[in-house]
Amino acid sequence: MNIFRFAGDMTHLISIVVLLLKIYATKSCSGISLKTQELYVIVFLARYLDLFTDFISVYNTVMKLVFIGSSLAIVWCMRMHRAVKRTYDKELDTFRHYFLVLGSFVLALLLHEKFTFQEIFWAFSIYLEAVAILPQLVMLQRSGNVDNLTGQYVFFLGAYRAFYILNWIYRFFTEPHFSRWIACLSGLVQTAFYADFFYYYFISWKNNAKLQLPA
Amino acid sequence: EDDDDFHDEL
Repeated sequence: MNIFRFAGDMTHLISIVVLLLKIYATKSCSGISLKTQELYVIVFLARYLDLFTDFISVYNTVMKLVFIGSSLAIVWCMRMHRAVKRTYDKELDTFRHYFLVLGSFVLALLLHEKFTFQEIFWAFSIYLEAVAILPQLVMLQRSGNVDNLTGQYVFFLGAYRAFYILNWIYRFFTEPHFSRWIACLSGLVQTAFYADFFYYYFISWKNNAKLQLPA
Repeated sequence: EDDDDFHDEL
């Protein structure tokens, strides 16, 4: 464990806490893409298949349970909670995310570290996570005005993988066998998707103005 | 080296 990875995990946790806060405090999920949240449930379930077989550390197991539990809770809330589901902007959340699932799975069948069930699903989860934010970013562009909590949620979500890139660079120079090229390349693509969001987020922060994404 | 066998990152 290094400081970059720990910072990345904490930033990821903060993004989830901000989203849960928004939904529970405002009893609203307006501006949140249910499709992105559903993709994250698939990402965590596919990635943490080894939850009960490989024990790495208490921290690792606890964080996996938190990520799986929170992503399921968010999807449940947006689909089933009487007050929250009414605020879901279904007509704005139109990205055909099934193609992202299919594409990621096909890519995982072609590009993986080892042709085993667990490794295929691990690579699938890495590729899917890279594109999972797309429905949310498209929805933000459509809805134009972004409320603070939603903006902070997307910001922390983007920042976490940026910390992971620093972690991979650090591990590359400090660990002889380290080679996570699948996660690294996918993480770079993932963070690149946030580039324009980060730019407009920084502009709005600098001008102390509301976050406006050009339609 | 077994460190490639499992993924120690989240």
